[in-house]
Amino acid sequence: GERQAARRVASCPQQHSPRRLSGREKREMQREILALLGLPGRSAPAGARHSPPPSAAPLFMLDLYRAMASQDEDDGTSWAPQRRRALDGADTVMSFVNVVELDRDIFYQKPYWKEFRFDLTQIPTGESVTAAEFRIYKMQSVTRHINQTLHVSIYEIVQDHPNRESELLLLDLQDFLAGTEGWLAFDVAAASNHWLLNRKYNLALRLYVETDAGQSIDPGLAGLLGRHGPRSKQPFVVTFFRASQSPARLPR
Amino acid sequence: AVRQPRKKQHKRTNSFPHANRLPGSFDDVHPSEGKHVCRRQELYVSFQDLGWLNWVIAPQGYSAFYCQGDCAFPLDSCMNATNHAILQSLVHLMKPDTVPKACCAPTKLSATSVLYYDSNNNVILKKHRNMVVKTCGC
Repeated sequence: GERQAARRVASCPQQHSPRRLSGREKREMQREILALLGLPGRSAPAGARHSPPPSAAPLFMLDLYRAMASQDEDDGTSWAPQRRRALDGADTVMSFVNVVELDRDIFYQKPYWKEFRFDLTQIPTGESVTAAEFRIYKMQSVTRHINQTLHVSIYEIVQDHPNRESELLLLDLQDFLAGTEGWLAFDVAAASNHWLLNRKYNLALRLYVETDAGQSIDPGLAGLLGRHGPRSKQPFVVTFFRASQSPARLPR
Repeated sequence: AVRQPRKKQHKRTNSFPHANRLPGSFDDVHPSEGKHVCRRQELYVSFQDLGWLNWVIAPQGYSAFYCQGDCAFPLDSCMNATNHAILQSLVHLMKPDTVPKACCAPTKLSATSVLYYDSNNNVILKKHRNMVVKTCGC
């Protein structure tokens, strides 16, 4: 009975005088912090040290981070509704840089297109996609009248075939004036869900541009920037994930 | 890897105004002034000191708030006490050997976010719910 009482009395954390941690203890503490924050326990990625990564995605993500941090502070009441919707319920947001780009431009037969591939091997398991955007920067089209409407469509490449046209799934279609300049965002949540459920998918998106009359336009000539554009204007995919609603942390 | 709370933190005092304290004879038993009352403390973990800033984009460090202090009866308004803590403190006074004092613990938690590169130079923003202590109480 006395032992039980002693245990109960000691249930509040005791106040210890501070002491210096040993090197091993410090490393263990650092590993604990990494684990708590969901950070992989490693040093800098190989590419990050030497060649700077494309900066469009980090800039966009930094903006999201600030929005999320302000949400934590003020419960998100001061946000734009669009931003609040995108971040609501998201536990993880990942941006994927375009790793391969293929062009069917004016040196090929019509229709012209641009194809983007992403490395999604590190997408988290056990999480569901709440939203996903393909973001691409558009300059003013130099070959078109600025008031001409362009139809930009994004497809998921469901399956590649060597000798015939790939199987495509329409994801989003938007209209822009040829004179439009700025970031365009397309909804690619369906593709992200497919990629999350089945990693053997192609992981590629294809973009077409057409006029009102159905004439195919080279995306480059329509002002859409790809991998060879400025670093701050390179295309990327951003995906919002929600963690499974597990009520308890796994014991370590 | 850790440093003492920043200068402004020294100014932070008990966030629950003493003006609301219960007057009377209890003050003679447990004067709050000079006593280490339950309150929020900050332990800043600098990611720069840990050498993580070449892949953690933001934040630059993490304010690991914690709760520290005594929960001594009467648990008046300055201690943000729950009804349960008040009852437990009373029972503790009656049976100090069997019932522990109420604990100084977080009463409100909020989320924190971390922005970092993965090994493929993709950028990840991760939100952790219930990680930051906003208020402490008994």
